[in-house]
Amino acid sequence: LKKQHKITDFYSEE
Amino acid sequence: MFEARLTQGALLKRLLDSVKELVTDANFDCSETGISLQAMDNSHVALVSLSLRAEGFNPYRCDRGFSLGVNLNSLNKIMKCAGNEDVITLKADDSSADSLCLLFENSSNERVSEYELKLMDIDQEHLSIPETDYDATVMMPSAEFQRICRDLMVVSESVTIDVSKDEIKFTAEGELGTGNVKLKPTSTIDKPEESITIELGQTVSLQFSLKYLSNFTRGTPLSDQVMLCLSDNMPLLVEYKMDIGYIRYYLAPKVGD
Repeated sequence: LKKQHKITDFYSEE
Repeated sequence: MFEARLTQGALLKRLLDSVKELVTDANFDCSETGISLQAMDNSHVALVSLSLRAEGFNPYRCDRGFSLGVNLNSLNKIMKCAGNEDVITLKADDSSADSLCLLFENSSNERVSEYELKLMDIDQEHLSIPETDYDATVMMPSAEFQRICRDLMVVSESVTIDVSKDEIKFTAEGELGTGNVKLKPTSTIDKPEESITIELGQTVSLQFSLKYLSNFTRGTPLSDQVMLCLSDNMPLLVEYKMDIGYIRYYLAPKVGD
């Protein structure tokens, strides 16, 4: 099974 | 003083309906250019970004930028009190905005209702989303995408999306077996809303949660077409474009074994 990533793994805070 | 009057009130009802399952509390950032919202779901797996341009309202007045902290469940309850034909006006005192006033006027203007929604202090992180040159950009009928998500959910809660030059393929594998849907680009120039186009930089294959994708398809009533943007190891972008602006959903992929 593949692991669900998070948006915050790709986009950082402004 | 902040005032934004939208003659197509139904649009605002649908917009809020398309984010209510994903986000509970959010800041509506109001400026002279328009209204925008960015928020993640509780699990931080998905992000919604909404933008409505000032030109879409008449009148639109926003003397200085400010944020309206809103509980979307409460706002949705109030929006249920607006008729689909109503003109909707949002008003707030931008200096001490502790409540948002919503005015619903019916077309013959003999019925006017006014609601006040208490605002909240929401300190939400704001993510910077870089303009991305995606490996693949697919345009298709929004109803088609909604149906694919709904159909493949009977097979699995994950879907693999493969895009090549002349095909986008959705594959689901689960306990009961497997299912896949393949779409080829169309050249129907007579019915643009039915067209399917694929712009490909390089082939891409990514896996996503169908639960979230199905949730995104609540945006289907907003636009005849939906745009899917994919890049290897990047969140999927699902965009519904309207005259007044857009709603964009981002979904982090499932990666690795």
